[in-house]
Amino acid sequence: FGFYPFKPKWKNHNVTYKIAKYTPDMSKEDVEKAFHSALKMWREAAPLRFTQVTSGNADIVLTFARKTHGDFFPFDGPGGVLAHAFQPGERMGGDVHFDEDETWTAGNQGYNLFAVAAHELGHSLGLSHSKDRSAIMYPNYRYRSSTQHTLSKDDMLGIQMLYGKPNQKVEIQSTAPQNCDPDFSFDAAAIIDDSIVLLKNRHMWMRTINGSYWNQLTEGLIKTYLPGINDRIDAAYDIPSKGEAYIFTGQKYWVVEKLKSRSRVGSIQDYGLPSRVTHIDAAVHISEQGKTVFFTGPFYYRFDEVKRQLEYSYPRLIQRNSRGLPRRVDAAFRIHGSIFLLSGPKSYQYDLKQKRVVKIIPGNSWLGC
Amino acid sequence: RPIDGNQHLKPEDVELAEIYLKTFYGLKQTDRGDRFPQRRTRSVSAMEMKIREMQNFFGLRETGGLDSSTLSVMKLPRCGVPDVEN
Repeated sequence: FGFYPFKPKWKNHNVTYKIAKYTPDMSKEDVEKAFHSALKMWREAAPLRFTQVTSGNADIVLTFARKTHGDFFPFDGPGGVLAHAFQPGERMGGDVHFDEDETWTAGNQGYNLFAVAAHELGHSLGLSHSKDRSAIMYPNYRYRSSTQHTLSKDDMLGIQMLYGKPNQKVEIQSTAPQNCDPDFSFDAAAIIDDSIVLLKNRHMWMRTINGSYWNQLTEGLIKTYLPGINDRIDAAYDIPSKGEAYIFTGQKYWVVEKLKSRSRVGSIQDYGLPSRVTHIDAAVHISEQGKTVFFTGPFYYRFDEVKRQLEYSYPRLIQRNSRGLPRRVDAAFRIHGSIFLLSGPKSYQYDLKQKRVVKIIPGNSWLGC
Repeated sequence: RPIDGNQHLKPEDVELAEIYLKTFYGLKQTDRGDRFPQRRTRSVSAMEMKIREMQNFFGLRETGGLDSSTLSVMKLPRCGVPDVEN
């Protein structure tokens, strides 16, 4: 690893960043996801915090531009130089510029934005290039999805030389979700016993539908409320008329009638889902239709609870008619005339009458953040 | 006098190498010696030095010449930040 002359770094470990311009090659969500993931990787290696701002100044400004773009380093068209960044400092210090003449992607058809952003943000934090081929800070572009999401030992040593190790308390807390972390996302949600129940890892929050106080339950208590369900929960839905909730873990589902009571278990094959569906991302029941919607990847299925069979002409793409819906859904629950879809750090309110998304808020605002 | 072992080079390869070394290894405009032939000798050694520096960074054989493996690394997509003090 290497540093810039005089080892510039951010004195304030709370670093702000702003996305000044997006690329037309990718959805805004995917661009934000790529940057979140890249920042998360550096944040987990050093006592740094990143806060996104949408207006005014920011320490790190990320933008897309082509050819001559206001600094002394014009881009060179497709290929060659993909992006560059400036060392920590005032004004342009820390900024990252991506060459818009490249094709940016969330996968590997083109240049993977996460992979390049992870490298450039290393510069924004004060690292220069590394000779270690396995390092994120190696100058030449490489993208191997499997290992890409981890810093190499070399990167880790470099960033910790500048900022120190992540402080112990953050490590301990990292097992407990950071509720108000901008990246916070959920695993599952449902209405159980007249409470909105939100789940993440092995943590559970409950709030009465009209209440406002969240009662965060630690893991021990989850075992009390959902005895026998010891795996990480993928999805949950409830059928108010039956007073039952269905909790999905991998290929299994559990029928919960009362919190704290033992539940029956079944297989997701009972729903007639194709064998290629190995788990459910999210589920929600729409009582006036008698149908349950299952989300998996970018698709959704509809199940007729009366006939107990999947409907034909499914699966369909979640974004089929766009309507402001996200590409994937992590959790979903229904209150009054809306379905709330939790996807990444956002919560989408889908109005059943208007058949479209009417409001988008940060997901963890459900936890009072 | 072309740099040793580079007689077979295409002009666009030399051009690419000069831009690469200028961008990432601080090769000076004057080092390129294209304007003052009498400085050519010095410019060739300056260029050779920068090529060696780049070959060292990427773990290539330090020939000081634009052999094929050196050129192929120079053609790879990469970050625009220089590899040496900038």
